Amino acid sequence: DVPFATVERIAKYLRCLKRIKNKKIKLVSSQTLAEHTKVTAEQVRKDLAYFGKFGRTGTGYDTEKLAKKLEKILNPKLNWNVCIIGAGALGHALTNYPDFKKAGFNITVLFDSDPKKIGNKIGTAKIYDVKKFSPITEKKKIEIAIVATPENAKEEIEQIITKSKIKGIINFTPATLNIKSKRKIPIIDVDLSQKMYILSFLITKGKRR
Amino acid sequence: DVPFATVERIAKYLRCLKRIKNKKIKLVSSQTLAEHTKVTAEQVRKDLAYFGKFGRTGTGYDTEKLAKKLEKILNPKLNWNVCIIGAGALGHALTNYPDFKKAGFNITVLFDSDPKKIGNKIGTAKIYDVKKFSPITEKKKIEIAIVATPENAKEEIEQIITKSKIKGIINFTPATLNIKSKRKIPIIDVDLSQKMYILSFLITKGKRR
Ligand SMILES: NC(=O)c1ccc[n+]([C@@H]2O[C@H](COP(=O)([O-])OP(=O)(O)OC[C@H]3O[C@@H](n4cnc5c(N)ncnc54)[C@H](O)[C@@H]3O)[C@@H](O)[C@H]2O)c1
Ligand SMILES: NC(=O)c1ccc[n+]([C@@H]2O[C@H](COP(=O)([O-])OP(=O)(O)OC[C@H]3O[C@@H](n4cnc5c(N)ncnc54)[C@H](O)[C@@H]3O)[C@@H](O)[C@H]2O)c1
Repeated sequence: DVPFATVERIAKYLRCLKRIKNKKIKLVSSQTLAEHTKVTAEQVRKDLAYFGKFGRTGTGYDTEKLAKKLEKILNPKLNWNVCIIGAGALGHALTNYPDFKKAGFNITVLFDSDPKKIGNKIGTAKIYDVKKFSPITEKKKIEIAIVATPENAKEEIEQIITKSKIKGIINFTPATLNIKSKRKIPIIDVDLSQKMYILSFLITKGKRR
Repeated sequence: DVPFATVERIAKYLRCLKRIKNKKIKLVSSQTLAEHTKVTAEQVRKDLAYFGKFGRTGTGYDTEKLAKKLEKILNPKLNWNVCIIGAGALGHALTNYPDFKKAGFNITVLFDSDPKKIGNKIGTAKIYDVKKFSPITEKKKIEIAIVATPENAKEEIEQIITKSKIKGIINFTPATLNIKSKRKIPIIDVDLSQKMYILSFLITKGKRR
């Protein structure tokens, strides 16, 4: 069993490797990965060891090969259909974000309860009535839902997801979502205020470990 | 020197404590904090130990007291003036997010280069011309800048921040920002695709450690 914290760090190593790859740097050491992700080189080696041997020579890892391997570990399926519930400001910003599609997460559909929004499009993604959540997500083989609705929509969102075949959730709302279904659906809560707190700590303590 | 990873976890413990506080739960154990943040109870105790004694009785920590202490550690200043560069979809969503203000991060001003947006307001926050970045941020005592511009604005953003007195940056753009100033300014890169990768791993491996 791989600890959750290791999975979080593998995602950070992958982002770092993609940036290094863009700069055409062929080899990377665990020390470099450690500096970019603010952990120790030992932690990098320990995390990678969960997933087998990565054939390090004395000079480091092959950037391209390691990036491909980590991508395969995190996203073996390579392509997911994703929907967003809530076609507001956040829903728009996430639909337009090019890095999601590059990583294999295709936002193909949005859902909303506002009749003025239903039927419109954001780029190529169409906005459907949230009452049609189950039939539309099944027809379009959507497995991941991003929740970007106001906090007061919590109950309704819990109900529509519970009745659906959705496999995973990214929750941006301040509420904790409880999905009572036999299948245990992973839910990732995102709270950007955490980033603000960390920045505040770094500015006031002057530490940039 | 507190490791960066510890600061990240302290921010997660604080979010968890706030949720527990809302449910009127008076005492919380390191085990409960560990379960909510997907680390070990030992890690929780180790992290807290960096910041002194927290007076645990055998039954756990006082939820309210611990939350206040962690808030003070992360954000001793309690109130920051924050601006957003880029008044697009993401800029709108971040300006409207109530949890920033609750945590003491007040988004008072936005900057943009689009003449159609300059002079408008999002709620009470006004959109200024990005060419006036330094004078406006100094006049309004703005210390934190959130960057929500397209990737191609990288050079211009680096220049305006370098010339300013900004103390910290949250960067949402896919570019790495290089600020060449004598003061070392902490920069936090946010990439929401990392959350998608983690979710993909949890769904495919079926692990919810
Ligand atoms: N976690 C974070 O860091 C973060 C950052 C920004 C915003 N947010 C949160 O994201 C959410 C969306 O923010 P926003 O600025 O886009 O708000 P918004 O008001 O612009 O958009 C919300 C959308 O949800 C729709 N909606 C309301 N009830 C619905 C329902 N029952 N079913 C389907 N759609 C429904 C509305 O019609 C609207 O289009 C809010 O909860 C906000 O607090 C979180
Ligand atoms: N990191 C993440 O997880 C994440 C998620 C969503 C979006 N994004 C990124 O956030 C950025 C903004 O996304 P969006 O959907 O809001 O885009 P958008 O096009 O809606 O908004 C961008 C705004 O920036 C303004 N702008 C352009 N050049 C500027 C300059 N030189 N100075 C000041 N303002 C300038 C534009 O006029 C526009 O208002 C993009 O880089 C996008 O890739 C990141």
